[in-house]
Amino acid sequence: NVEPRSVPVFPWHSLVPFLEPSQSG
Amino acid sequence: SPSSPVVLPPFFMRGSIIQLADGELKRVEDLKTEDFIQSAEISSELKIDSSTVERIDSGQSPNAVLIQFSVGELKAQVCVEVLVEYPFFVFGQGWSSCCPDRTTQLFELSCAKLCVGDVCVSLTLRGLR
Repeated sequence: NVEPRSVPVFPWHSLVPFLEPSQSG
Repeated sequence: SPSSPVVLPPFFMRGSIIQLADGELKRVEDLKTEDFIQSAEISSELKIDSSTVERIDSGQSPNAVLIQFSVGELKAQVCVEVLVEYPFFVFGQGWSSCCPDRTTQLFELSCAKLCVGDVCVSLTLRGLR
């Protein structure tokens, strides 16, 4: 019997950066 | 000052499961530009921006680069410091980084070379002027 293994699922918006104008400078 | 280099998150590892806004599950290596665009359309809080790479310089930290983006219609200038292997999603091209070989080596994620002029997918909160 195979132990059930939880696979992480990541939300789509975590893969692309938030580029807010306040980050510059 | 630019944000500190990002420690590489696990979800860029080939085979990672990504959930789109409509609930569909996809592997990170199978994502397409339309997936991000459709997910942002469904999302009530997030908006997709086109962020053009304007400059790439060596970063202050070892193994890092400083990337200057021109973000959205207002072309706001945003500068971020990331590790050379950090992948960005380029419209119509897919995952791209400043050191694609290293990205592939670390994540087994096939990756193109990120260049000045590339237009990357980025997010902002809806309603932010």
